[in-house]
Amino acid sequence: TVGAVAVDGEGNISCATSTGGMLNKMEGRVGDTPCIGSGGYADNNIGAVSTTGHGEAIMKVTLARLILFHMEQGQSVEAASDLGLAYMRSRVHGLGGVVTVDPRGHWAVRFSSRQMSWAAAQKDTLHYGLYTGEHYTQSI
Amino acid sequence: MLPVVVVHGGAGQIPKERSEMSTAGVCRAARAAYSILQGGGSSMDAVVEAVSLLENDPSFNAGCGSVLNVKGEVEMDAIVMDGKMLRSGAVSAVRNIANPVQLARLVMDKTSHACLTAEGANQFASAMGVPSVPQESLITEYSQMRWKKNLTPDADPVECQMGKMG
Repeated sequence: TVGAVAVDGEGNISCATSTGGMLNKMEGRVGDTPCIGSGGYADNNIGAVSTTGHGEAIMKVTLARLILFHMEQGQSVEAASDLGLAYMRSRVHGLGGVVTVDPRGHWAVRFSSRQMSWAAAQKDTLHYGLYTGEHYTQSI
Repeated sequence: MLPVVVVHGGAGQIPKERSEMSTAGVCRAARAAYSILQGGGSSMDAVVEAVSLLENDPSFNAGCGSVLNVKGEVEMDAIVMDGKMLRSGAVSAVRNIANPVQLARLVMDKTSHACLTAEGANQFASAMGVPSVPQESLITEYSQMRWKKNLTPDADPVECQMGKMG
């Protein structure tokens, strides 16, 4: 799965997610990605999330919208992302990863698996990583 | 703080020999999306460009490089959502399309539906002039190897794809 979230100069927020799905899935199996609120969600008033991971688990907790609910209650992008992933892990034992952004441009990359490739661009700086805890930067 | 774009690949098992390609791919996509934003482009243009680049990159499970279903075929899903009007478009179980995310955007822009699936999505694609591509162009040696490896009765495709907890 691949995805992106963005806030443009006018403050409009969007998300996009795309996937080939799960390895050796049954023919016709559809995962979380095309399900609004699970594979992705965007609202100018709250923020945007794009998700990846075990699709059946992500759908059960509607992970993208769940994270934005936490942000509506005042949680930061980091805390909301961690709360959503922790709920998915404790409630349905699912692993996954998310990229999250809010209307002011605060962003977070969180994942409960060991790896997720990610990159972010803001203020002419490129941020990127792969393993838990990695965060490299270089100038754009 | 604006503009900003954040891009991800898959969460789960990324073999060491593929980690560099994976990181390079997301960095390339983030740079391309960011230059769209810096040029005054919309956040929708930016995220569709980033995801299209990753769909075209065989290192990622989307578009070219998608994992195979149990029959060894490629069925893909994609979604876009615009936060201004809460508009959204998605496709599911679509075949023979190079960039499902661009088709999802057409569903958002050209139909009153939220999602089109399987044969309906493919008919919509041809009605929109989106070219179909041979399935072989979406299949890589790596995806075929993983498919074969997980056909044995004792295989665990979820564990193979997701790996262990971080």
